[in-house]
Amino acid sequence: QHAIIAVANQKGGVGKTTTAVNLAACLAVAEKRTLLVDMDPQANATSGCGVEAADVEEGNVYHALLGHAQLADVIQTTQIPHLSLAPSHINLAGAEVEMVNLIAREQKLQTCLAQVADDYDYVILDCPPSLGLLTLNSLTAADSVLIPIQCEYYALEGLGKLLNTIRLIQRHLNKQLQIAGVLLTMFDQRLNLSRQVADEVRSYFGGKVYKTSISRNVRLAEAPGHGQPIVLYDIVSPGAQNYMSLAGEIIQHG
Amino acid sequence: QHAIIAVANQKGGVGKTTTAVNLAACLAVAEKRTLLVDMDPQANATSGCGVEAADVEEGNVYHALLGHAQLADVIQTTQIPHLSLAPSHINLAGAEVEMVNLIAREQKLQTCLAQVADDYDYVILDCPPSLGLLTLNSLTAADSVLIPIQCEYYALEGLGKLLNTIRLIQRHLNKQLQIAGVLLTMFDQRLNLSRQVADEVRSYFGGKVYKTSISRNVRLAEAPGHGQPIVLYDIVSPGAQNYMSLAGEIIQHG
Ligand SMILES: Nc1ncnc2c1ncn2[C@@H]1O[C@H](COP(=O)(O)OP(=O)(O)OP(=O)(O)O)[C@@H](O)[C@H]1O
Ligand SMILES: Nc1ncnc2c1ncn2[C@@H]1O[C@H](COP(=O)(O)OP(=O)(O)OP(=O)(O)O)[C@@H](O)[C@H]1O
Ligand SMILES: [Mg+2]
Ligand SMILES: [Mg+2]
Repeated sequence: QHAIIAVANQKGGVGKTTTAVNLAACLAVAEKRTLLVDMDPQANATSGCGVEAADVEEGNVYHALLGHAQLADVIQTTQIPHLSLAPSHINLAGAEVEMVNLIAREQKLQTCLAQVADDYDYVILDCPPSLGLLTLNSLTAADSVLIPIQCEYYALEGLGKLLNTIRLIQRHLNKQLQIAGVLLTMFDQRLNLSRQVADEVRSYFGGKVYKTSISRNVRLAEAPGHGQPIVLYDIVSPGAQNYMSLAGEIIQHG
Repeated sequence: QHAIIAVANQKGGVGKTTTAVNLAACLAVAEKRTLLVDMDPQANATSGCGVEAADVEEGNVYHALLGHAQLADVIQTTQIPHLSLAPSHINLAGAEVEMVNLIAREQKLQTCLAQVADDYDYVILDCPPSLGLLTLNSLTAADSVLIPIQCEYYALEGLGKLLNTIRLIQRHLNKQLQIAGVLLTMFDQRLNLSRQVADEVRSYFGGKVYKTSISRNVRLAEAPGHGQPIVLYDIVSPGAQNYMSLAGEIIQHG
């Protein structure tokens, strides 16, 4: 039984990629067979795993979505055992336009994943900062959605729109889509702002908020510059501990 | 003579809205007639000025872009003299799809602004975290583009794509589009990462990098929760000083 989790929030810079890369890496370290799919043309999750976008120009998620290649053919291994990556490339930005007039355009990723999902315990989808076709494809293909929320004011504003979009997907494209959980990111215990936003999120989402919150930790921001998930870059950092504990929560509760 | 400046970078969360709102407010405080146009469906610049999106459902940038209203009819005053706002609303997300098949779809904002630009010394455009039609409209309408760059690794990755897009706009849609400048945001003097990224940006962009950099300052993140630009929320904070000095640089050099 596999679980496909989309990491989505149209607000920019809230920690989607940092969460997708490090959660996937921690699940792999816990010996779960894990596939990370980079659905963002910025290809940050790809470089966060040490893969250069230039090396994947001929074979990446773009080619699989548009039917020019099998997803299995673009998947590659990473430095971490049990962690595979379906890389992105800037050419994926073209897919949003090219898919607009295709039949069942929201279901392209679902079709691709159906062929490989049984090889994995977890599939993690990193979404771009928008609610366009790439994110809609991810929400349609996913069993559940993990919503990272930065502990700052602007991050609260877009939540209503995101929940509306999830409801529309549940009604028309993916009946069993659930909210996996809400993850507080870049939490700084010393700041009133962080604590206030965290309280507001917990009162709004209740038990859906993961017990683990991710503290602001510069090692998490340094790791992508070395092309490594935090468990390789600095296993003793608070960032690594936070994501290990998140992976533990997800393994226990799904 | 007026200057239309687009604040753009498709990387999410780099400080576009914080820069657009606070630069516009500081220009107004310096008694420059300023119009802030919120081109992001998230409508963060709108709420950052204290305007509720619910109050502008009937008249916002969406209506002006699609020709249902004059831009002049949706512009409103703000708490700051000399600062006007063309608000956004979540319905603006629909404009990206509705404009796809229109003739001269990239020039809708340019046409709207032509009617009002002479009333202002500065027009500041806040862009969403993507290179879709709303950002393309902003780059086509603008005289110059201000690029905020967060002092972190992922923020460097998307720059090539942004510069390519600017070159395409210059070649096909807006010959005189210049780069107004590159602004370092969320700079933390204590972090190696911040200093390293800042050095890299300065070696890549040279004199295009503003002398003013914006330090990480929690008061900037608190201000939107009160619907106020930083000059109203906390004029003595480093954030307010940074944006006042940026406005000074822009007034001097354009
Ligand atoms: N807990 C954390 N502590 C410190 N820095 C963090 C943390 N989480 C993320 N960051 C940094 O914050 C920035 C934004 O994070 P990230 O790129 O993961 O967000 P995103 O939501 O994927 O952005 P986008 O909307 O552009 O896809 C990055 O530079 C990242 O390294
Ligand atoms: N210099 C700063 N110091 C501290 N916090 C900041 C600073 N600049 C911006 N922020 C905060 O960081 C977050 C991201 O900034 P902002 O929303 O302005 O970025 P953006 O590029 O407009 O994001 P998006 O891509 O979603 O439009 C916000 O919560 C904001 O309040
Ligand atoms: Mg990302
Ligand atoms: Mg913004």
